[in-house]
Amino acid sequence: FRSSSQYRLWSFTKEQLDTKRVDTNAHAVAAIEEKLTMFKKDYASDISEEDAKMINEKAIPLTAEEELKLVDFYAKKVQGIAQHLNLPTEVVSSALIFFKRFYLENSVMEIDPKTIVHTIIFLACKSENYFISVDSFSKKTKASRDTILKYEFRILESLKFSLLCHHPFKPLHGFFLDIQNVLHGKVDVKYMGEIYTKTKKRISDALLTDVAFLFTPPQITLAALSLEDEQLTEKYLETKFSNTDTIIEASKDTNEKDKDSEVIKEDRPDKINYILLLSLIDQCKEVMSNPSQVSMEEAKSSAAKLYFCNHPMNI
Amino acid sequence: EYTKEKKVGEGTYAVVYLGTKQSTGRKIAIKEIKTSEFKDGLDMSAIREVKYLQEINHINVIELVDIFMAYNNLNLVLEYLPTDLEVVIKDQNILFTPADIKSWMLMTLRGVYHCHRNFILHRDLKPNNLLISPDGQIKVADFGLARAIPAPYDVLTSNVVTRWYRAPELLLGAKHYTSAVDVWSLGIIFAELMLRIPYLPGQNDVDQIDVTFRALGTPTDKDWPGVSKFSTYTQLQTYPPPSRDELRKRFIAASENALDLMSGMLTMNPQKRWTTIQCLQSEYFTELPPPSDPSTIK
Amino acid sequence: DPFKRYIMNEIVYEDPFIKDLTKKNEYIASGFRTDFVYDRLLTEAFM
Repeated sequence: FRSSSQYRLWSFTKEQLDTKRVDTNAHAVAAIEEKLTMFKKDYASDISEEDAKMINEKAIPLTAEEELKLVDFYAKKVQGIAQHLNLPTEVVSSALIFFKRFYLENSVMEIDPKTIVHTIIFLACKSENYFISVDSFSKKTKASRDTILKYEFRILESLKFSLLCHHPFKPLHGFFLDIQNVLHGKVDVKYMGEIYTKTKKRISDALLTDVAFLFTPPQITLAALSLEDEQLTEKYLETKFSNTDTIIEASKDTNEKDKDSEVIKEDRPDKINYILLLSLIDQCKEVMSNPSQVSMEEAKSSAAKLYFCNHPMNI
Repeated sequence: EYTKEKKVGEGTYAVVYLGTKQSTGRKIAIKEIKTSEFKDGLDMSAIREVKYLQEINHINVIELVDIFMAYNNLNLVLEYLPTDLEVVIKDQNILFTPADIKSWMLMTLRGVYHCHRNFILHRDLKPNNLLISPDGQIKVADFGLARAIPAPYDVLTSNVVTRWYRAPELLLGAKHYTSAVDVWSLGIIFAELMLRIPYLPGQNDVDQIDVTFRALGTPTDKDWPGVSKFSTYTQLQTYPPPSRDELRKRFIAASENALDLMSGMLTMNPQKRWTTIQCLQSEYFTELPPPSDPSTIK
Repeated sequence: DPFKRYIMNEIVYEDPFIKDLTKKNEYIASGFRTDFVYDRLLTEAFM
């Protein structure tokens, strides 16, 4: 995972993530303000006092918080449209991750989210070998060919050409198997099947938050599993990780009666730090449990500002 | 930062130039992806090259140095690799030894193993996709047909891998194949290195099946459960598998361990075919002669 | 990886979804192997 582009290019601390968003927003605000200044200068003779007042009231660049809310609002749309198209979970999730990454590098004030929603999904289909021709995609989504293709390169560039996403779904299946092994005989498999499905839903919802930037896929999985059944998850992690990894080796003594196994406390060089793992899972649960709630009104008011910033003439 | 000095190749979806990285003077190859050719936006082969080369970092896999856009074209900056295994096999002026073959197979298997452990199928292994660096390292290249190892329910196209190197399950139309298809290709390459001519050169897809089974025997349900259920199976000519002696006669320079390795890689039943790990652990690589030091291979 | 963080123990895995595939002819004949699938899922879990 550490050699993956997801870790190398798209893993951040909370502070780094916030800074990145503030910088992207500041960059765009500066550009917008310069554009508005130019506009007012170029059209000074045509702009009445009243107009100037309206422009100052309506064409207000978005703050970083407002941007993030608008991105979250549209991220939900990306997920909704992709699910509506019955795309596989991995494709839906990649589209979502691409969208969120794109708006780390770009401001909504530079590229309106509306204009890239379909392209992002189309690119995710291609990237996940779920190829749909642009014509049939256009038919399904009612978006025009040109709209779909227009920003494909720009998106790929903003993604730093990193298309391989590690989602928490395969780890979920992996832990589903390993729990059966580690807690063999102590867990009801039918029950496991039920929580598997619910946990999968939790993971899909979690990808709308920032967890994919802040934690590794398995940590996200374990956090979702823990939200679903804390006791089972703790039992599993404690059994698996709490004591040092031991390598049981038959004692050297050939004497039958001493043939009990000699436990060698072999600390693995890369032993999992059980306490740290638990705290990471708790932090991840915290993020997952506080998804961004954006009302339609908030989204509309930000979208209006966005519109007037880019179309002051219409004021 | 990069110059394009000489055009060295043109494919369906890309033009390849030789160039230099200005800041370091390093020789590089630039694969310029033609964007106009593909009506569905960016070409799938380009998406795959970018997607998988971004994740792989191994001495025996071609290095993706950088990627940039220029004049609305996507440019992949790759490490400069002057020749490939196909050139070496074809050029009768080049003499190479069993130790050289062993070295090339070792490096190739390491590169492919690294792809497989990252759950990436290459799906187009053949001698001219095994490039050779100035210091003799083999580099697996051209990930235009690569894909992640599928999830169990994924349906895959069987129309992959260049015909002569195509595994029998693909020839029979399999849709749920595994990394075993890459191992088959490597087995054919191994045979070709020992023979210095293509081992199973089919004229077309139907002939390829016949050539393959004539050389290695027609599989039956006994050794490959379910093979007779492939729709194309009924029209097949039945050939007996070659005896060990026949194999020895065909590959006179091959040691017993080399024949074991090749037979493991060319096992008809993909479920029983050797994995890259089994290949790397075969005694062929530990018996004499040791693999040549890549930098000394002429 | 010198030490895998998991022991693959196919016997104990109750995974009807994967197990069903091993009964489907087109899977068996294609080379489908449950150990390949389990190894991948477990690797991703302990990545």
